[in-house]
Amino acid sequence: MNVFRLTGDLSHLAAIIILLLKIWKTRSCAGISGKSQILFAVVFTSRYLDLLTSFISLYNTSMKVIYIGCAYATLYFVYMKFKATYDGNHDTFRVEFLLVPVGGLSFLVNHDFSPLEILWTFSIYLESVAILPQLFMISKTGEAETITTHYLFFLGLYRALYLFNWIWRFYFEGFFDMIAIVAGLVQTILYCDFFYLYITKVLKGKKLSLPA
Amino acid sequence: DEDVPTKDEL
Repeated sequence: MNVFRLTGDLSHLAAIIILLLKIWKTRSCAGISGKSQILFAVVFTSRYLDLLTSFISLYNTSMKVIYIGCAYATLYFVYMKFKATYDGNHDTFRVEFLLVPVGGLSFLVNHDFSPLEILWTFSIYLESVAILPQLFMISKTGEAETITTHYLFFLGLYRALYLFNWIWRFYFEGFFDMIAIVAGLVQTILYCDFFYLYITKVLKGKKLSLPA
Repeated sequence: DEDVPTKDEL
């Protein structure tokens, strides 16, 4: 565990909790892509199946359980409790365009051709693109609530911090996982445009709105 | 499999 890894995990946790609190406090999931949230629930479920097969640490187990629990709580909010506020008309990204290639790739490029390893690989690839329905929704409506941009910022920051964690681990432990690194790079690059808008607009007190 | 990195990350 190094400082980048820890702050990365905490940033991820912050993102998840910001989203849950935003929905709970405003009693609304307007502007949130339910499709991205479904994809994140699939990501956590397929990646953390090793909860049933191996124990790494109390930290590791607790975080996995919290991430999975929060992912399903978010889905419950969006599709059941606050369903009336869900903006499904703008959440029109075709997720099969992500699921099919990602599923195929995880069968072709993995560390080991075993069910758990393929599911883990699938989750890594899927996570890298899971935010696209949310970004698509924002580009469609042309704006995002400030609290939603904070959520996106911490969610993007988390994988960027993991990139530094992997550089650290490569130099000091000789550890590297090419699948995670390449997918993490893709994931971080997808947020770059958003990071730019967040820094130049939101941090200066303006609402994030895109030119028509 | 020794080519599979350990899964200690989240």
